[in-house]
Amino acid sequence: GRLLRIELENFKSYAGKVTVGPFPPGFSAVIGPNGGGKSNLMDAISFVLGLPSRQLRGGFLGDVVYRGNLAAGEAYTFLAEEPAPQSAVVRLVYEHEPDRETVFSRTVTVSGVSTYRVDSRAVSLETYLRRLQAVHLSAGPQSFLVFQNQVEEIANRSPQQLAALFEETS
Amino acid sequence: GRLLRIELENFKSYAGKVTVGPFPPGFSAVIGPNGGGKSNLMDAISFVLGLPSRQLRGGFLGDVVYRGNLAAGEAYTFLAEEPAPQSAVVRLVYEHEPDRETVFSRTVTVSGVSTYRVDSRAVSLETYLRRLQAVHLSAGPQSFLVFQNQVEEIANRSPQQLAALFEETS
Amino acid sequence: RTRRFLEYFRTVSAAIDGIYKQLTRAPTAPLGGIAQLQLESEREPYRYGVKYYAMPPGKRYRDMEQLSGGERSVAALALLFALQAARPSPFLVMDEIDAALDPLNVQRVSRYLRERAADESPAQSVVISLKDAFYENANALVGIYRDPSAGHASRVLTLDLDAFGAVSLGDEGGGA
Amino acid sequence: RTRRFLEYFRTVSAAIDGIYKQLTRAPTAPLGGIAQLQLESEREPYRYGVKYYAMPPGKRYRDMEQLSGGERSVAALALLFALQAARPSPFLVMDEIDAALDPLNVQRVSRYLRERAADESPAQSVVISLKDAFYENANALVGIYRDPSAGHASRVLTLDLDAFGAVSLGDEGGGA
Ligand SMILES: Nc1ncnc2c1ncn2[C@@H]1O[C@H](COP(=O)(O)OP(=O)(O)OP(=O)(O)O)[C@@H](O)[C@H]1O
Ligand SMILES: Nc1ncnc2c1ncn2[C@@H]1O[C@H](COP(=O)(O)OP(=O)(O)OP(=O)(O)O)[C@@H](O)[C@H]1O
Ligand SMILES: [Mg+2]
Ligand SMILES: [Mg+2]
Repeated sequence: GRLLRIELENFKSYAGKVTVGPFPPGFSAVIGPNGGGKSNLMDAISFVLGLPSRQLRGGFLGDVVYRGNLAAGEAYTFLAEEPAPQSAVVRLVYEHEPDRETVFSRTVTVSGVSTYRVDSRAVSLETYLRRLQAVHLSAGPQSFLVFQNQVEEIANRSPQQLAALFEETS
Repeated sequence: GRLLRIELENFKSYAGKVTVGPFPPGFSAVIGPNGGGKSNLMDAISFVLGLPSRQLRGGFLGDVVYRGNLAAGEAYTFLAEEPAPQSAVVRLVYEHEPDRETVFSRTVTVSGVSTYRVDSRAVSLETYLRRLQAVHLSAGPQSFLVFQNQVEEIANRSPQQLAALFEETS
Repeated sequence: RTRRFLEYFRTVSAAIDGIYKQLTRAPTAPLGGIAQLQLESEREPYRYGVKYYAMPPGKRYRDMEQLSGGERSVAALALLFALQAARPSPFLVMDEIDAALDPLNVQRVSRYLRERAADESPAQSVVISLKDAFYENANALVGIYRDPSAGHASRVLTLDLDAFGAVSLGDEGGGA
Repeated sequence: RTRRFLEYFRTVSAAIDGIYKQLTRAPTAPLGGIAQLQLESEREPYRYGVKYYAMPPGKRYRDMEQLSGGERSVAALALLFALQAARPSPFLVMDEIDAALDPLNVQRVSRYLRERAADESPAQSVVISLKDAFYENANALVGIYRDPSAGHASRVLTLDLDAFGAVSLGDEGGGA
């Protein structure tokens, strides 16, 4: 399978609808200035793969909904007359077989309530995780997601902690 | 005052006698490949300023004495027929007044016993620290030594931990 | 469960030295370093854990703790890539894995990702990096920035590097 | 003791915003960001601690936790430099403080160290770095490497950059 694109809607620093991709089959590098939104993209990928909120930076899941960048007290002006968004959506578009796409989608409200869809059809979290697992995309304490500053931490692990890396959900 | 040079003798990866410097009055950058010995130089500076061994990487103070780089089982060959060194010395040469130098020196044996000298005269640890303090070189939880990976840690501190930074020995 | 663990462990263990050598080979060290994984106990693997030994070229064996920052990063990456070689995920997503690497190690890691993309399947990777020596080896660039005309929200530009042929950014400057 | 703390705190607190602005000014943000220190309690400063607020340009106030890696590094460095400005040590020794910084922030921090060396006294700094954009602004380079002809022990070469005049490495390559 292959990752085709990620669609973000009001997720962290991504106001409105933003599409990231298409990703080539090979090696893509994500670049840009400090604070630009690169790690936020990684958070979006963890989020849409169903990772629990403690894996995302910051305490409360509802905080991932876009909140304006203006100084406290200023009006929310990016979306001009529109009110602040009440939910964030991330879609992961995945080519599970040649020329056949699956769209995994997770929405969260400002109050931290998540809903899940596979190809626009609402499913339970259990079904969602099962569908991800079926295409080998279940993200446990995986070796396929490496967060900022985590590489050094791996080298510092005790033997018992290293053993945990070998316990993958296949 | 101004740091003039650091002399290392069998300290960590510095076999034999190595002089680092002269340092200009301004901004020096220490560069080189991974594993070259740059952080070891910083360890040498902390060491000669009297920092306790837990501030140095690795558990036991005697480990800072140079141990050959050869694979286990091979003879120690850098110093050819010489036996492995039994102690390490670091000297910090400091210009405390224009054209007047003070040499702070700390030696440690492979068994972890430290001895201290100021201008070649042996002194107690208490005297040594007092002499350092007199030239504003006492290294407590100081802001003047910033170790590898420590910058990010400072940003993550709680208010109580930040307060500790303000408690400098003058 | 223990049987699956042992099976997986053995495959990773067989792969790690080759990958570590690929990440540590250099003109001055054509053989590269040595890496090894050891199970403390085959019957209770989780309880006693997995010991990882990595020896950079030209160095005697030292605890992971005594390696330098960059040496530890290379060792950790070799382990991650070995886990992937044994049980590949469809894609890898990594954030600033090159933070502690010197320019030569940056080259080795980015070339590993490039070569892996060329010959393995699946071999897709999305890697965040601040270093041009790293991202110049990518197949595509995804640029993320704050757009002042969009209230400083994050926006994205994608660039297919393969469309430009095999030009290294480092060559344009004549070796600056 | 509390009195000395308060005295020191006030000096640092007065210095921090200016330094943070120096580290965050840019053509797109000529005023820079805003930084502020607050004592939770003047009578028991240690117990309640010191709160640090840093707002990068163009952003609304967020907890230090919500800033990006590079934004946090810049904020932390501003605090360290403010502590130094209030009570200078004879020299600074720092190890890879630029690990999380993008090329523009690397420039700002290394220029700060360069300017501090030019106009303050004492202003000596010894800073380990893997990035050429950082060390090209130094007055001198200290190169540390493993010498194969010395059993791979560490050896040192020093280079006085000021002796070459104000040439930036970045210019030689014509902007590669
Ligand atoms: N809910 C939100 N609404 C708006 N902005 C947000 C939200 N959550 C986070 N941000 C902003 O996103 C920025 C962090 O972005 P991110 O961590 O992705 O940067 P980065 O590109 O990884 O930078 P670095 O190179 O420094 O690691 C911060 O400025 C933060 O204020
Ligand atoms: N007592 C010792 N004898 C010999 N070598 C030692 C000793 N202690 C540490 N070393 C070696 O020093 C090296 C680490 O050096 P150091 O941490 O200074 O590297 P560095 O230049 O900071 O690298 P990086 O850029 O990766 O941080 C290791 O290879 C380690 O094996
Ligand atoms: Mg980041
Ligand atoms: Mg180091």
